[in-house]
Amino acid sequence: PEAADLRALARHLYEAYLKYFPLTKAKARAILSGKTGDNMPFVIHDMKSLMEGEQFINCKQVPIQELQHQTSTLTAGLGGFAGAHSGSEYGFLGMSSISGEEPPDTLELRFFHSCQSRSAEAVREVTEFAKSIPGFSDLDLNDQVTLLKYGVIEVLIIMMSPLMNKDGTLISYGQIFMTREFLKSLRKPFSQMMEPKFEFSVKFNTLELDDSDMALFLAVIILSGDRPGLLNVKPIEQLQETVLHSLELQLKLNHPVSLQLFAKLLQKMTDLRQIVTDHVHLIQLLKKTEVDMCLHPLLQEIMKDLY
Amino acid sequence: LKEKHKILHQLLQNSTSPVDL
Repeated sequence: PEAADLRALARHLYEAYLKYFPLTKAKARAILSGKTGDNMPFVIHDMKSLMEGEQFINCKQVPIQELQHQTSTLTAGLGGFAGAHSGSEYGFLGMSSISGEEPPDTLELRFFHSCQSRSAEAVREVTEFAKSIPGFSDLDLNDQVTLLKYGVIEVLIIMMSPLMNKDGTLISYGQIFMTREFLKSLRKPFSQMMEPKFEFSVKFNTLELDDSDMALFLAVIILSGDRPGLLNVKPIEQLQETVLHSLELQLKLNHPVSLQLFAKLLQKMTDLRQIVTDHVHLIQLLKKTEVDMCLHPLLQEIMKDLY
Repeated sequence: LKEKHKILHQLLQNSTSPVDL
């Protein structure tokens, strides 16, 4: 009976994962391996292809709803970042336009802003996934906030891995493949942002997890009882222990010949924390050095006093 | 803590409908 419960939990989390995350690993790998027929991603490898890529983008235009007032208020002092996007068509990768007349230095910033928009949407998806973990919504609300604050960037980096190979990454819901070399060619410190994620992802992908494994692993990350400032650790640890048992069983059944996969996966959580720490420090550096940079209010909330 | 994280708090409290980010 216990194993049956653990399998039911794995199925439940996999269904939630499929519901809330639009680009699964299965889809991403099909795109990356060219198994999607004529529907190949547009490749961005230099400034010319970056400009040409505009027609391939179909960014989500999220209607203004409940948070309009709040985000407007929050962004009023931030150069109106979110407000600048709402009410108008998204251009390339969420950018208003790209023309040769604009100073080259602004390109990285605009690209960075478009990445922030997608990241904020991804935070919403991760939040919905977290809420689907049995018992999560019964935790103290402050602890739910803490778990998301500390876990969400780790989750996003794990979710980025299936989109990456050693040569580049899918972006814009799999419509575009941006090469690693192009990202490295951006000016500093933007050029330094993605390289650690590529290095991590290439190694992480050798574990060959599938989407059902990923769903459990993401839940384990979210339910970390050692996040700073948690008020009531015990119920979080109890929830995580159940998900860990479910993950261990899942890996035994799904990867019977992959020895020590469970242990190897848990070790990745240590690497993840370092990557997030470095990422947050890089963002803090950007805030100091880039006069025109404004951080999305949701990401600002998450990164403030994080590490 | 939730006072300092109003958007996260709202995402946690809201239904699953998309919100403007």
